[in-house]
Parts: sequence; structure tokens; C-alpha cells
Amino acid sequence: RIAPGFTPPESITVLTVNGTNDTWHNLARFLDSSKGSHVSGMSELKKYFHRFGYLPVSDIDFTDTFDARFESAVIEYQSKLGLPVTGKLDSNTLSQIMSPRCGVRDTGHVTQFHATRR
Amino acid sequence: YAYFSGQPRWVRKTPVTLTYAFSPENTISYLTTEEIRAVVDRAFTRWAAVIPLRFSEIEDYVSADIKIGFYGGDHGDGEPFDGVLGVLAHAFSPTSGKLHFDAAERWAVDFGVERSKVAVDLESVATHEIGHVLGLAHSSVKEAIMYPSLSPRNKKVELKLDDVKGVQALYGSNPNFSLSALLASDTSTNQ
Repeated sequence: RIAPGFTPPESITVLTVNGTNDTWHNLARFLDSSKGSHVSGMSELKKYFHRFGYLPVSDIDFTDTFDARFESAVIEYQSKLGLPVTGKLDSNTLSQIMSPRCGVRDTGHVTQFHATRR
Repeated sequence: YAYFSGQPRWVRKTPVTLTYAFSPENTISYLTTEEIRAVVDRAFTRWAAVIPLRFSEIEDYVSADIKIGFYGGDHGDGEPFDGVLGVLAHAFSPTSGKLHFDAAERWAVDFGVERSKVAVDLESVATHEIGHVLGLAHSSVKEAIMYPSLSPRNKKVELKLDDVKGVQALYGSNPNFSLSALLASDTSTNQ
């Protein structure tokens, strides 16, 4: 949204993420996908979620459909990594997926502790 | 903070010294051994400052408690690396002691010298992986060392309260550690 009195620049600045443009290109098609969506290649994204502990082994035969189990995985991922919990593949979530990371799984083998206020 | 299932830890009587060694074969050529040793030593020192454990480098890779190396692709531990960026490194829960960096990354010890846009700070990742070696799993706290992701050309090496509480619940506190100093540092950083 352009603020009143603001003159748009003649040139456009394109924000790129170093070294990950191909990945962005590949992931952009999933933007704002939610339960019920069918996007070619989503099975690869499911493998990512499986790789880091968010989808159980029994779901190894992944499809390109954003099903209820995948929605639960996305919610768990967003919750675990401190992202806004939307259950959708929003820009925050896709950005996090693109980020270089440690190969150790986030869930499935851990005991989580939460600080509590008394 | 979080732990691996069963909360495994190094269970020798404290204070104890854990030894670490670098794989003589699985290394990278564009950083000197001294540079790699220096940043990994600093990473161990940070953890040793908060718990009653000491870390000592030894030459004998086979007998070391913690074995460190740079590996590419499928390197036989069931967790293959994936090339540039993606997965940067991994380590195994106690008392495995394996700490592996992805050899395909452009590892940096000084961003003033290393100009690659995809360079990854070796000290930051070493500090994170040592947390796994000690028994910490990934944290949900973005500022914590144990948060799972790190962007290229970013440096994150200071332990946060979440990291310290987690590791001290496993091993107790280093008698010389001052929580108030850490809190002051955290506050200063946040400001």
C-alpha cells in the first residue's frame, strides 16, 4: 500500500535470498496452500516434514494433496519453530523451510520442556 | 529447551573431562587446522563455562569421546548430507559423540576474509552441534543456540538463558558461572 504523498520510485528493488533463489522458485508455488490444495511436488515437501520428524513413517507414500495429516504436521512445525500458527504454507513457513539448518530432527525423539508461570 | 528421548547425558562423575579429536582424513582444505581448532575450542569453552564439564582436544581420533569431521553426501551414518546449504551439520545424542559438518558448505571463520554469499559460520554451527553432543535437542526459542536454523553469513555463538537452563538441568552448574552476568548480557543484547 502506497502512503499518501509518496512517489513510487522508477526502479524496483528485488529482494533475493543469497544462494536460495532456485529453492524460492520451487517453493513459491506452495505459497498459501492449505488443507484440500493439490499442488504438484507437494510430496517432496512432505518428505521434508518427514525428514525432520513431523510426519510419521507410516505416511512414507506421500501424495501431492494437502491432507489433514499434513495440516497437523504444518501446525506442529509452526508451533515448534515459533512461527505464527496458521496451518497453511504461508510465507513465514516457507521462509523457514528454506533456511539452512541442522540435520537433527525437531520432534519424534525429544522431550519438550516449557516454562510455566505460577 | 528440549532433550532427546530418555534424556541421555554423559554420566561420569563430575567434574569430568571429555576428550575430542578431529578426523585426520575427513576435513576441508581451505581452512587451516589451526583455524578450525581455534573456533571449535571456543565453542567448547562456552559450554564448559556453564556446566561442570571440561573439554580437552587429543590427537587420537579413535579413543576420543567426541569425534569431529567434515563429511560429504552419504557418509555411512544413515544421515546423508545434501550439498550446499540445506542441512549444514548434525550430531548424535550422548554418548555417541559424533559431530559431523557437511563438507559441501563454504565454512567461514572470519566473514571479513570469506566473501562467499553462502558462507556459513563454523563457530556458530559448532556451538549448536556441541549442544546436541551434550544432550540438548532443538529449542523453540529463536534466539537460542539450539534453535535449528542459521542463515548464511550469520553469526550466533553466545549461549542464551534457554540453552543454559537446559544444559544445567542435565549436568548442574559450573561453580564459577554467574547467572546474573548472563542475564545482564541477554538484556544488553536485546536492547
